[in-house]
Amino acid sequence: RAAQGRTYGNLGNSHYLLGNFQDAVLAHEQRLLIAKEFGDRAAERRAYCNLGNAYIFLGQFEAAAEHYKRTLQLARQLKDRAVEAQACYSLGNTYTLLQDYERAIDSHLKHLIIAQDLKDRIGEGRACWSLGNAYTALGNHEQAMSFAEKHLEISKEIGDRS
Amino acid sequence: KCFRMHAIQVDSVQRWMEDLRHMTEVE
Repeated sequence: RAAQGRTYGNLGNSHYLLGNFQDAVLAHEQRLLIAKEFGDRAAERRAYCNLGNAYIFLGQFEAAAEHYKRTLQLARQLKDRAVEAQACYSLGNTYTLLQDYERAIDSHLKHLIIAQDLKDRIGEGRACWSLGNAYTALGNHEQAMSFAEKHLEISKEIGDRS
Repeated sequence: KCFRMHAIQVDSVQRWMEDLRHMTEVE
């Protein structure tokens, strides 16, 4: 049964990389079921994240957000800060796709704080870029400018010309 | 204007989706 769980996970990832997102969802749902049977929260966390990603490419953004929220809860329970940051970033982008900019800002700010704690300058730069865009969408140009300046500063520092 | 705002909005998200397309949580 444990091997079945791992195999469903691998199968889901193969379907995903081939662009078969519906088949990826079916496989990762099986992986999730088996992870729950075993109380394997790390595997459960991975399955939720993989499901969230597949739902993005199926255009089902509400479903993606629900799965990323579970990813975030489990990342916190597992005390994995890098994964927590990644889940916040995914959630922020998903809320942006849903045009829910207040929630997007909330998630991107959480990502920003963790990126700063972890001294992850690339993550920090991406959070600033995302925040600048979300504030622009809300018409808050002063905040947008502030984050755009921060994004520029970090991009120069890390040599990201694009 | 709304279209332009939407286009601005999408650029950071598009970059994220490009990365996401090749990203999987490996067993």
